Amino acid sequence: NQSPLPASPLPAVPTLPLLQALQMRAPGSPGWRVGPASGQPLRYMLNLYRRAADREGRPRRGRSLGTNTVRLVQASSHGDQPWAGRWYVQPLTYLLESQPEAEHLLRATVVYLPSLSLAHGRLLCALELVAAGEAPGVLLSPAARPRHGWAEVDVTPYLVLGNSSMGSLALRHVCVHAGRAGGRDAPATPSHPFLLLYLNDTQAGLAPPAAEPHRHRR
Amino acid sequence: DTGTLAYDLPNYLREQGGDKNDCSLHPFSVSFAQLGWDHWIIAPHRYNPRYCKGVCPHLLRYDYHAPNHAVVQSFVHQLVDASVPRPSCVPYRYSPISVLMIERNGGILYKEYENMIAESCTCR
Repeated sequence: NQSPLPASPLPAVPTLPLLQALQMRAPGSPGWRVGPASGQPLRYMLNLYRRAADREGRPRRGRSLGTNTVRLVQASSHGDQPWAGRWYVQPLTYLLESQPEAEHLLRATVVYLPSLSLAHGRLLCALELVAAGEAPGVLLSPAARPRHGWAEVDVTPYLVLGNSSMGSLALRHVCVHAGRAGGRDAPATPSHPFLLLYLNDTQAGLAPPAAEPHRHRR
Repeated sequence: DTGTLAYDLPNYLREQGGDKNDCSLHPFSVSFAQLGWDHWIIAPHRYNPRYCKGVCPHLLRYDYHAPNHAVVQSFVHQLVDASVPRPSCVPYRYSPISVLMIERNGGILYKEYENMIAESCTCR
């Protein structure tokens, strides 16, 4: 039975990088903009976590992720009337805050549901890369078969690092309602696809492990 | 003087078995709620960082991975000047844990943090 720790045990100015990292990400710190993620992105990341680590948080052998950091970025969508008849077209923009220097991008993917069962029929969806200017969009196809219904499309080549080092990615989430049209109201709106950044954090934690001095035989 | 060491053999042999107060690894499971970090750490709920506790024995057994300096310091404490402390019981090897956390902008981050679980102890 441990006495409850003080409400905010973190020191005012945390010295250790881990505490700094946690302090920076702590809610209530300046810049905490939107409430925590929820719904499908959270469920997806919890499944990803369970595949990568055991109940005590120890990374599983073989590291199924192939890296030590994965960041989920939600879309800031715009355009509020995506439905036109059977068609759903939702422009999505992913704003990439400048990543911490120690985090090197290995690859980026967008995760979405290519097919959704509805009360009446199905929703078939795809992702289209919005090209600059008048060039036609590029239809993006997933590299592997969907896993648990989720499809993952590699968008690494399309990440645009803006001049303000703010990266961004513009997509269109396009769906068509297949099957008998339901009632008058538009069918359920599919959840927004989300961006996954697979990063290699070269510091990954408290401090780079010091090389153990070679122990001489006594 | 190997002669005195020979007299000390009984103690040495007893220490081989290790006294229960000897430097060793102890479990300590903690939740991120207890650390006050559960607002934004989603998983794991609990983790066991473990800790090292105990007295570094006079003769540091081979499995302590103690550097030569610790062996010398132990002799100094025992034979020369007791005000020089015995070596300290500290973690020797660590392993990482993976954490799932919420970021300020509502994003979700999976990250492996190094050196979060003590796997063995040493005397230094």
